Amino acid sequence: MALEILAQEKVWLNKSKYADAERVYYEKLSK
Amino acid sequence: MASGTLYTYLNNFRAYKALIAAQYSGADVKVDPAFEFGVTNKQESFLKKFPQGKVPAFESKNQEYLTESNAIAYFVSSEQFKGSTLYEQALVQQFISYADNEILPASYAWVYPSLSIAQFNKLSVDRAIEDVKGILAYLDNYLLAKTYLVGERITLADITVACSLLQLYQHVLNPEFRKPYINVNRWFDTIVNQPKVVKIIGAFEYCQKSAEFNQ
Amino acid sequence: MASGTLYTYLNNFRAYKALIAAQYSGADVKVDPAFEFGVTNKQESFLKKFPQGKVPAFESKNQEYLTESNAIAYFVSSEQFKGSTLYEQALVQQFISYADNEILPASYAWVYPSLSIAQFNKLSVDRAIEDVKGILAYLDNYLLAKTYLVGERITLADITVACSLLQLYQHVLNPEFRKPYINVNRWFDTIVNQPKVVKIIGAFEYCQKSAEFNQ
Repeated sequence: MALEILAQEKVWLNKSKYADAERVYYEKLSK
Repeated sequence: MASGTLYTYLNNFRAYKALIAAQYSGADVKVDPAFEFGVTNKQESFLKKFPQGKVPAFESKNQEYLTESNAIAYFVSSEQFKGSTLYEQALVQQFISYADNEILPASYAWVYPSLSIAQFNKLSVDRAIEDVKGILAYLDNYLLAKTYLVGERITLADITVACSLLQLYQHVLNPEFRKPYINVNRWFDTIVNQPKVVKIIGAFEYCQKSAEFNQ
Repeated sequence: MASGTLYTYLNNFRAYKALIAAQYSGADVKVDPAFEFGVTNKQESFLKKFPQGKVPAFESKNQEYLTESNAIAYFVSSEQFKGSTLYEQALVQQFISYADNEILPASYAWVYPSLSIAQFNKLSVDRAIEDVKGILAYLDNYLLAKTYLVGERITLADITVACSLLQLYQHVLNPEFRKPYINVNRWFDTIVNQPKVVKIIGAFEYCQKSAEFNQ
């Protein structure tokens, strides 16, 4: 596999960080 | 026509997609008023139907269960809303993917730190701002000679992309920043002011001043 | 039946979705042999058709242009491949979203550092591993009494989810790690060994030993 090409693909590496933050925020709001 | 119950917290832009689609199709979709995010979706009865405990989640009157907001919106949409020809249907899919894979990552990375929902990281935010400029430039050029994203009428493409841009237009795209993007502003304004959209999201309030970052 | 040219680099799991779908539908989809990633997709003639310069990109014989792999796969799929009833079509959409929104982010966050194409961060990778366990557990339970993800035959749901799991099964899910997930392993093995799938991806080689992290 051409790793150099893969490295150029734009991928979302830190989605879990935002997903967690969003969940916590809306759980607090719900209360 | 599909009908059923939607489980979601309030002001969930993902849930808006399905609720707006239902307005256009006439599908009878009710938000469960008893749902409490963080409580109901952790209960066994909920997890039995929706094992991952995520929202929005949908239960049809025929006890068909769906998760993922795009799937729910698709289920409650009219045929025309999904695209009138094969190519238009594929274009609708294209914009749905574009919203999830391009717009949302950039939106989260800029909006959430600005609202102190997520930690601020200058590099990430700067990159997100550049990504958003690219997104707006692409859409602005695309919408130069088009009223809607796909075909000549509003479709799931318009609703999905508009909903994914909501937080940007609401919290960080101040008047000066968004000024150059005339066509996408016009298109966005058209969508959020559609009576069926206003019924779900209310009167849309544009960002006047970008939120300050709490470093 | 749709036909046209697909622009992509080799071994692009996103392109596989469309190419496999075309095998099942009989659509005539040819990969442009002259395409050179980083060169062709920066040329003006390419950008005129596909302004963002991304691949896979598709041009039909009727000069219809599509980007986003899900849209291209949808365009070249048969009707049955997209789901035979409204609910099944929505389930196909559900799994397509699930692949993009849940599987791929976890896959990137684990596989990319393991291949040294993204920086290693122990916290992020540990979290990705937990996310992957959750994904495999969910799919394993779902596939307990099902051969395919949607309905009784292979659909775009199976192809999309399987393609999004390829890099995980290839690089990081060593035999010990994947052992408990009997049903999803069975399902995945069924999909990657379908003759029409093998024709596109070749003989699939499972991970024997997880790549070491370059800290």
